[in-house]
Amino acid sequence: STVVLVFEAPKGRRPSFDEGWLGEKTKRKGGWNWAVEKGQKVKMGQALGWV
Amino acid sequence: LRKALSETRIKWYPIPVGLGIGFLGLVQFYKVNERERLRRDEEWEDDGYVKSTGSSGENGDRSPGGTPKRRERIRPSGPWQVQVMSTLPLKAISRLWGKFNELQIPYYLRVPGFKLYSFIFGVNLSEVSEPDLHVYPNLASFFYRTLKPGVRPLDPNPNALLSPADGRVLQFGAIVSGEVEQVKGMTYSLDALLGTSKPETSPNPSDPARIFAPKSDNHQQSTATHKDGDEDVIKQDEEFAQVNGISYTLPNLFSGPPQKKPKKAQDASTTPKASSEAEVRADLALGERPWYARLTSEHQTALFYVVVYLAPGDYHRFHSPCSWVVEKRRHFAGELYSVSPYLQKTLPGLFTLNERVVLLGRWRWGFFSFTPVGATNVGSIKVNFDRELRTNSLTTDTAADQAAEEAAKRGESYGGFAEATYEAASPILHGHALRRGEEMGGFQLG
Repeated sequence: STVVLVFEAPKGRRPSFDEGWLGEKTKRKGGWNWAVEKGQKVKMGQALGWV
Repeated sequence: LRKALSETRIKWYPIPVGLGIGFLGLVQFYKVNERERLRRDEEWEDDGYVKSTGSSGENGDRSPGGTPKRRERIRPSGPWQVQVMSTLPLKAISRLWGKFNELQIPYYLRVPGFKLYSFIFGVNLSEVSEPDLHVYPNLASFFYRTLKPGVRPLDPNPNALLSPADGRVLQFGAIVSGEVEQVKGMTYSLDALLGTSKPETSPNPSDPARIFAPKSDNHQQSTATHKDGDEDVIKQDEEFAQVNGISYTLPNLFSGPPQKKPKKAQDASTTPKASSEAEVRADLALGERPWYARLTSEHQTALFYVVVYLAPGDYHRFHSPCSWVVEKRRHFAGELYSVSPYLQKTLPGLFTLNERVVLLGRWRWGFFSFTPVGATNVGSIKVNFDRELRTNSLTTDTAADQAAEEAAKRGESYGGFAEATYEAASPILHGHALRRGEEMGGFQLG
């Protein structure tokens, strides 16, 4: 048996000009983050990701 | 032989005209028949069905218009294991397996039997709520066991999405162009997984046979009403439906005023408690800001997915991963292939073939769907707040066949699912409210 979750979550905001546009700073901030890896065993109640 | 060949006198006779005409007619008949068969096969594939051989016969048991009369079993392509599996009556096997596991085990064999099962499949018996294994009369009840309170603490982060069950994360990621990537790069359409925006409604919720009834007139009236309304809103609706494959209106999706839906509520067996409803309402932050506030660049959203596989030894009840409102459910009475990681690698679109219950709704960030997919050994999906739902049932299969046949008579295509809404559960939330970590249902053997 399998459970498939499909959901909408914020992508995060783009960094402002002051925060820079290059390198690591180009990543969106405040968006969806995964807390698991492929093949990882999880228990009920464990975080799969967070906003 | 030489003498016979050389000395035998050859005498020629004219062939009877009737015999020649008959031969030519037979050849022509064969040619026409073959041409007709090829044409029907092409129509068959155009309708989205895979040609089946055997009992359906050359005529394919279809109406004159070429639409299939019966909900045809899809024969997936793949390696020989998949081909062999596709020939088996998997749902019948699953039901038989369920009946077998409901047989009562002799009292003194229960503990050694369950301990052997636990040893093989890695069940942690210290977490089982019932310490005395004699209490479980059969494997089915042991399989659907509960856990001790507190052994599965919820993640403290209120913005976290929780794992709905014990299992293994097979795949996760973002959805691009409406397609969900499966293991080994196989993809399947979100429309195929969750259903398209044209559902089959249930005119009489109390009658299981009517679950697969055709689309009601109310739905058509509703569509007409929408078309008479604001053109821009309709365009936005349509655009979003194309992206996500689900008929969600923008105001509804972005926590604005919900649209009035014409469909009747299927079941509201357990009305949520006032406290849970208030909690979910607070979490969803309904009405605190207008829907268009979410459309700014700061709040752009995307669709994500995650697939959690439950092994036979895992705890087989599933819980709500977050606070959300279930607005509708769609039951796809498909097949029951195994969903083992091996088959997921070898059989593309496995989740779109199997029987599944798609629960659609919204959480604080927008659209949310929860889809338990059945398998051969665990074909029965139970949803606690939906008493009408019957999965892996001969009745629903027959009803689905009847609905497909009726749709064919009307010249429509069968959507492949039965839909019900939970509007009656909460007049404020227009759905069934679920708190994070709340038990939603589970998978049962057979």
